[in-house]
Amino acid sequence: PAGQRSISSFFSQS
Amino acid sequence: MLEARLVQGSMLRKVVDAVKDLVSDANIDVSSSGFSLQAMDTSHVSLIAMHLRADAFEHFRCDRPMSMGMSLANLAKVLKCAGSDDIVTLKANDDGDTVTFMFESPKEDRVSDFELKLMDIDSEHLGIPDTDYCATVTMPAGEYARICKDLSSIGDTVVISATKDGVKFTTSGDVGTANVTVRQNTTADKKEDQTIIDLKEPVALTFALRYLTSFAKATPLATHVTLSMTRELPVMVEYAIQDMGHLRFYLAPKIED
Repeated sequence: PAGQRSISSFFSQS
Repeated sequence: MLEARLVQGSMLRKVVDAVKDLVSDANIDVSSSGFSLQAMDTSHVSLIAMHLRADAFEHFRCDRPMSMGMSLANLAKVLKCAGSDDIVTLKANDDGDTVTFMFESPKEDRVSDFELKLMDIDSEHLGIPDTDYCATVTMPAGEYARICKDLSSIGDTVVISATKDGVKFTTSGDVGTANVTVRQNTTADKKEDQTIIDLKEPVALTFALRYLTSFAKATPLATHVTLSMTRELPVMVEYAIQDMGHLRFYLAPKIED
């Protein structure tokens, strides 16, 4: 099954 | 202090109605550039980024940047009290803990004001880099909403694949499978029926349908929605807020374990 990634893992904290 | 007068006040209500089911509390950041909101949904799977430019307002004054934390459900309750053609004016003091909404009817025969309590909200702010997307499809917003609704009745996840033949939405579930293919159509009589596909490289990504369906609550904002995809990165689902700004949703893809 496909796992759901967190959106914050794609964008850096600013 | 903040003073902002928006002739098309109903835009605010449409924006809030589009996001309030994903995000319960959010900071609305105000600066000389306008209003912006960035928030993740409670599961941290999607990100909302909204911007309304200062020049969208008939009158805009913001002496210094401020963050107004508020319950979006409460904000929606207040905005629901505005008439659909009302002019909306927001007022807040720099160190105040409330924001006032004034609604004026177009004929100026009814004026009301509502004071909304602000709250302190800790929120992460994410930097969203500019991305060269492999595929961008601009389609009628109603068509996008329909695809999400139809496929949600069949399955929970959707594979969106963009190729030279078009953009295909595929799902499967206990009932069976479903495919919807959208092709470029730039010859439709009405501009609002046109679909434009810009494909640099084929791309296919898997997403949870319930989020894509939730984004379609922004349908009243715009005639068209733009889906931008690139490999292994979040899809961007964008609704233009006329020529006043934008409402963007980012959704993390599902990755094969």
